[in-house]
Amino acid sequence: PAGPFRIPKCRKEFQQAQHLRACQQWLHKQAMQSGSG
Amino acid sequence: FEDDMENPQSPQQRPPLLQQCCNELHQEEPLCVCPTLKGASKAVKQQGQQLQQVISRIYQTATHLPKVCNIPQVSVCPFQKTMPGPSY
Repeated sequence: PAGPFRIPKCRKEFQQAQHLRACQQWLHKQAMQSGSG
Repeated sequence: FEDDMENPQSPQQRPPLLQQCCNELHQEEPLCVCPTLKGASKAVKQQGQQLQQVISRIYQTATHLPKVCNIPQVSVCPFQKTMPGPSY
């Protein structure tokens, strides 16, 4: 018997020390490089 | 070439750090790209970025990352912009 379709579960417990580490570094870099304009 | 963060870039044109970020996003389920990006933005904010302008820039950059990285089925992440209220 096939169960109900389950939507892929996102990682609710975000592990900031590991997950999307490169993206975090990129966001930080872009935010800090932003100047006037 | 114009270097606009909202324009998608080919992998050869991306800075190494951005390419790593794109690789991470490509590993995510399309439905989870925006939630995880929101988590990443929040994590960066919590690292000590208290300036409203910096925080806005973080979310603005994260909003367009799926498009920049050519993530399938995801164009932008409609993050809520932080809106400072009247200071009176």
